[in-house]
Amino acid sequence: AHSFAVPLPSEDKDNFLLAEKYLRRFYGLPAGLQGRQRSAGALESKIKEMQKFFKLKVTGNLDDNTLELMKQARCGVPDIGE
Amino acid sequence: YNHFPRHLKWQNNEVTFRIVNYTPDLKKADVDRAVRKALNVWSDVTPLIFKKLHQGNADIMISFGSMEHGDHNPFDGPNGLLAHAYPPGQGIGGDTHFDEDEHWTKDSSAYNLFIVAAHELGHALGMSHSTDPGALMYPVYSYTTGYPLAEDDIEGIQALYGPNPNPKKVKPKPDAPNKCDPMLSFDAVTELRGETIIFKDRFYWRLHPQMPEPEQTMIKSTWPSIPNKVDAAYENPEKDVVIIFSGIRMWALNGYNLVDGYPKYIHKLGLPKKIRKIDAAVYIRDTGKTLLFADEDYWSYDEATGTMDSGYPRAIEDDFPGMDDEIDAAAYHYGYLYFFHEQMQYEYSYNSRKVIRIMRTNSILNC
Repeated sequence: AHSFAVPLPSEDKDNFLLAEKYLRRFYGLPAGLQGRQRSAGALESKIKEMQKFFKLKVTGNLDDNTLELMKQARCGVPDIGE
Repeated sequence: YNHFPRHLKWQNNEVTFRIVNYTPDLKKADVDRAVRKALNVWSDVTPLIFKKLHQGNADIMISFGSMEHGDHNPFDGPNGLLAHAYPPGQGIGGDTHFDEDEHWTKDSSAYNLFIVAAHELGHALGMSHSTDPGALMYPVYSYTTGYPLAEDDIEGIQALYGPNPNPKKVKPKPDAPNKCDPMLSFDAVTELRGETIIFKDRFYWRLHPQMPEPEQTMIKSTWPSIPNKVDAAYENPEKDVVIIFSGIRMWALNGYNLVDGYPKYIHKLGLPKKIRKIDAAVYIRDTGKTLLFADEDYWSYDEATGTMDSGYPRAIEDDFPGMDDEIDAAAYHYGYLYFFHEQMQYEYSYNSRKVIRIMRTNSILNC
């Protein structure tokens, strides 16, 4: 489980914001903050969905492979969902 | 492959399209040609016919725009999002938008308009994103040459519209190899700055010591100028160079970059002219020699002097007891040579001069 109580170092924060934006656009991560605990769970499950789609190791964490893929040029159509 | 929910598709096989505006990056005729060629990719394998309109509302309206461009689905400036398209339907359905903040080209120097258009028009016809990294409908951009559709793409679009009644001769790309396929063999294995790179068909897996899950990528998306098929590869860590062999040519890579002056002929290493292909290559860090394997023989190349050692070729089975078959790939780690041949890999101990372990080739990929 992730804890956001400790302030993230700025690079982590950038990566976190990149991931949030990516997952919101391509994997239907709900917009807005719905309470810290629930959004952490939603984020982790969306990371897993994205890792499964790209055949990465499904960890639910923002590991290097996952972040590197999120930074690649790509099509703007969502990968899943309506 | 995937379709959009409810398998959205055009109900009529004649689909109209219109190019509403143009990018200044390319001549108008180049944009027209890229779009027509992209549409033909899909019409070649389906009954679909595309009719160009020069005014009015077409099924597929094609345009270039930056940031917010009228559909409340903004682009994001250079890189990142390149384009998007909407599934078949009325109104915005089928419409295809390209990010004008990208640089559009006809080659690999920036984003190739034909490749991106072929992908987006796949969406405009009802295809969603594919999980196959070799498919045109894979969401991440990669530059490729030759016929753009993979078998996966053709299967997907024909599941919506059926095949072309007058099929054109097409040569789809094979789908990406499955790392845990028990019949998997490797084309080449090399180290690259602490990672292990395994080549198979037009793909490679990248193994990082701390990342047990290998990442599969297309060769051309990382090294556009080397061939889609690698026969052998080795790293010379002292020079921070990876040498790639394909046919009678070799390329030198320094990370992502091609070293000037390459490709060169493999015979420059001192191999006889009759050798047309190298099966495997491996750098032995302890001796500073690179072993080059072809058929039943091998050569020893001295990296320091840049010359082939005398007394070669020698028979593999004479110097490596237990290895009496051809070799697909070879790697060297801490005094052990790993010979890969078809579905098996042989761990050979230099010190005891014998094969001490036999494993499946893809055990290195955690299978």
